[in-house]
Amino acid sequence: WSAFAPDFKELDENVEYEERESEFDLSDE
Amino acid sequence: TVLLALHDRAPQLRISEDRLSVTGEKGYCMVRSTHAVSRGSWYFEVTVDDMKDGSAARLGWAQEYANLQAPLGYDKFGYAWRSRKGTRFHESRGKHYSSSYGEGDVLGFLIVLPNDI
Amino acid sequence: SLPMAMRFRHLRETAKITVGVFRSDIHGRGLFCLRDIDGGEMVIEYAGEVIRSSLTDKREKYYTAKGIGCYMFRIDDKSVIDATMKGNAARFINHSCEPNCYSKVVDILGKKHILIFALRKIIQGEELTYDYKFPLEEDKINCHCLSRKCRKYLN
Repeated sequence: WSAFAPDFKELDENVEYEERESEFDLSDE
Repeated sequence: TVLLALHDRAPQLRISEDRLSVTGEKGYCMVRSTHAVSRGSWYFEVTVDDMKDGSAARLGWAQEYANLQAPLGYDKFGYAWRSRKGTRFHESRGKHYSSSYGEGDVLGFLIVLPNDI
Repeated sequence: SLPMAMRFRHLRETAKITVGVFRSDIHGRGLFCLRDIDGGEMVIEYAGEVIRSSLTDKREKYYTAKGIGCYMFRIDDKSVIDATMKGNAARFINHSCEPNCYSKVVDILGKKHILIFALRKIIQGEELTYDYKFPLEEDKINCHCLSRKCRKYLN
């Protein structure tokens, strides 16, 4: 089923998301 | 004495014994001081003791309802000055303010409020 | 009767042969069991990206803007599992007002996991469902679970 969604990644276990510095920003300067 | 608050902060932040320093890791979150101001002019300074490569800080003023699990300046309740590029943030919108700051720098924060509440 | 951590370790190997994703009469695709499952058996983990709660609003808006269906499961006040772009087959489990499974947040060796357990014996070929327990909201989402006790809305 995951082959139908090319951007999707199938996981065996949870992965901790690593936030970017600009994670919460709507716009930079 | 104005110190970093133990109960008004994101729990994952590490506060020093003297409650004058804070260390964070991973995503942005916030700690506030023990005392707030509501009128008149006030000033405080922060020294950046240690800033590893890839890390960043956002410092400034926050109101009570600011989200502690987000960077300062994420919502309408805070005003931030970012170490990276020296950008100022409010409501998640960054605007140019100064050049970047980092380890060893001392930042000053002034607030001027009306004298009547 | 085995400790939760042991059952969880075993689950990693067995989940892939226990369940599979197929077309569902309830909605789109669903998760179906490929063998008989006993009541109380640990079936699958709802796996995905562990994100802070404060990130969910922004992500939801992003997915909605892109027309991507949002698959999120709240662990607790602090964290959420986002299975929208990275996840496993558990994201396909549909809601039912008369479910045959239930979800539970379990702490295993200091980390929290969302686990799906069978409420009763489930026969091979049955679709697996659990009660999403969405909070009440103004904007209603229709329920198509086809059960006799259907509450009509997911929220």
